[in-house]
Amino acid sequence: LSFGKKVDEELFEELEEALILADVGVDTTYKIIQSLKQKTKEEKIFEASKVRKLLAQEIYEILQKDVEPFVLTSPMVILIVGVNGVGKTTTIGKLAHLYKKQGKSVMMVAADTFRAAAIDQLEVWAKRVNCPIIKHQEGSDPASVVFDGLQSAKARGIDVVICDTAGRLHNKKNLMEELRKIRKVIDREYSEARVETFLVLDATTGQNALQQAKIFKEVADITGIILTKLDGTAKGGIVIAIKEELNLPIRYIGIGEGMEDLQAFDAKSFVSAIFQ
Amino acid sequence: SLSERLQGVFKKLRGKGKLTEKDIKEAMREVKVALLEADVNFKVVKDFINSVTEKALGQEVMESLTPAQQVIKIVHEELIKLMGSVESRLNLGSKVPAVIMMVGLQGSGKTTACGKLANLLKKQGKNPLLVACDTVRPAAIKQLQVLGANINVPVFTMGDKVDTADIAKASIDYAKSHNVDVVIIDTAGRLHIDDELMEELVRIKEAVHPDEILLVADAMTGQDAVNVASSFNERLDITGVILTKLDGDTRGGAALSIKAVTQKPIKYVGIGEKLGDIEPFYPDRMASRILG
Ligand SMILES: Nc1nc2c(ncn2[C@@H]2O[C@H](COP(=O)(O)OP(=O)(O)OP(=O)(O)O)[C@@H](O)[C@H]2O)c(=O)[nH]1
Ligand SMILES: Nc1nc2c(ncn2[C@@H]2O[C@H](COP(=O)(O)OP(=O)(O)OP(=O)(O)O)[C@@H](O)[C@H]2O)c(=O)[nH]1
Ligand SMILES: [Mg+2]
Ligand SMILES: [Mg+2]
Repeated sequence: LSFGKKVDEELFEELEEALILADVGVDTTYKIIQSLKQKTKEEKIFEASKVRKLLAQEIYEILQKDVEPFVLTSPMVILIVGVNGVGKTTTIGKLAHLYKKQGKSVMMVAADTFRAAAIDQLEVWAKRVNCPIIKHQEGSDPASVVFDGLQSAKARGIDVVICDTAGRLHNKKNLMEELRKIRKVIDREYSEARVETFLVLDATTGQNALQQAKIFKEVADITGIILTKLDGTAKGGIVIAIKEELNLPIRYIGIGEGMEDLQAFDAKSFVSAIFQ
Repeated sequence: SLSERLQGVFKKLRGKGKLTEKDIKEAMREVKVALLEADVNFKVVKDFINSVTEKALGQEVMESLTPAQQVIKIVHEELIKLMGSVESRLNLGSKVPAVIMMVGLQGSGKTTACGKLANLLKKQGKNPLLVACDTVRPAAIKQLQVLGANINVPVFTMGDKVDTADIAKASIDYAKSHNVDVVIIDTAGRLHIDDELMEELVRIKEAVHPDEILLVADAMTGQDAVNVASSFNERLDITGVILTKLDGDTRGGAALSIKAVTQKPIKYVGIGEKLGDIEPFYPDRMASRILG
């Protein structure tokens, strides 16, 4: 605690360390601290607690700048993408549950046709939240599963279609091309639907998350981020750098493995958690 | 790259003649930034920079015509030393069956790693058995069964309603009566701060006394790697680490963080999703990758 402590270089080093430990990254931390030092000088601030408040405010503004609230409209297609093991399939279960509670009809599309038992895993979630699921055989073309899913959703007047995809590393060109193709199918086959593509990021991931966001954004036109596993000890600070550089809004956070463990992103509580 | 940045630092210092301690400290700041950008933990970086600065203040660097190269050489050597020797051998002990237990956070690659090790051991002439001790994740047992079928390795399961320590114990009895010489136990992903779930791992350990307890960690883990690794190590006294998803483009600083806090060997790395995508850990390759 530094109540009544004076504002000096030691304080800024302490704040810098907190940001680095939260995975904010060297560049973004440097920018934030420089701007903080500037403001502290300009506003003649001499109390450490006031500096901390200013820092929290600064990060809050980065996260909230130009963010339009996420409104669920119908019909909507949500494409869930990200690297391996981040929590895509589990998050789809949580989203379906949330939207059903809001009175929407939801359909799942099992377009991870690659990983062992991926379809089985999504099927368990479909049963848990009681919503229809479109699937093909393991090994079939994911774009064709999406095609079938969209036809079925249109025919049934489904409000929200949520598509699962296989985990894929952003440096695998063929896998990113496959994703581009899936996105094209959605745009072509359901032009009347609003399309949201959420990149799922694991809060334990370090600086590589920024590269993930850059490449996925180029390939699949990412419209939002879902940050999972915030129930652990990782802070997920890399999303600050991602918001700053790519202006991608964080839409939801995952805080556990159950159906209810999803929350709308709240910038204020996210920022205060960084300093706990 | 780090070498370019160091060249830059020493270039502007060249005009002033002899190098001073202050100059070396400036060069070390570049190394610090490079390591932080590579996801090495903040405190691990601090300790590393302190020990390397001491070495860099020696004659090698101070009187060298190519100080940047000397600094890189020292940093590289220190990194390799810290990462340990190539230790890709599993210590399977003398009793039969040998027991390997895989542990780690959610989604790190444990189940896939179980399949990869089973594949490796089978190629080495062993008769492995995969054991499904993840009774919580949807379709986890099915996932292991699909992997086992791909490589013709049997999977022992008692469904998802039986206590995992009991499943582990039963798998040993099954192994003894079925000519199995290595048992590989898959466990559910869990948080290191979940006391109840960490206790479950301790109970499995006490039930079957594994020869190897391997922490499976994602290579793209950031600053949190030290918290995770030290917790798992304190609770279980892990015997080694498998670092996964190194086919990505992460610098992999988590490798240094994990090694520094646990002092346990990184035995293998995952380099893809197929069951053949596993190779021994090479400290020199990892050091180059981290430095970028
Ligand atoms: N603690 C915690 N675990 C989570 C969270 N979200 C997902 N998980 C767990 O993370 C693991 C991986 O989740 P999946 O949904 O299979 O991840 P995925 O991205 O679909 O994985 P792939 O399809 O293999 O790329 C599972 O054990 C989930 O239960 C979260 O918010 N908190
Ligand atoms: N590219 C790549 N993917 C990997 C590697 N190892 C595992 N994966 C993928 O990572 C994802 C998660 O792997 P799992 O084996 O299900 O992870 P887990 O630790 O068992 O997950 P939980 O049981 O939910 O904790 C899957 O999509 C795997 O195919 C690797 O070395 N490289
Ligand atoms: Mg999945
Ligand atoms: Mg698993």
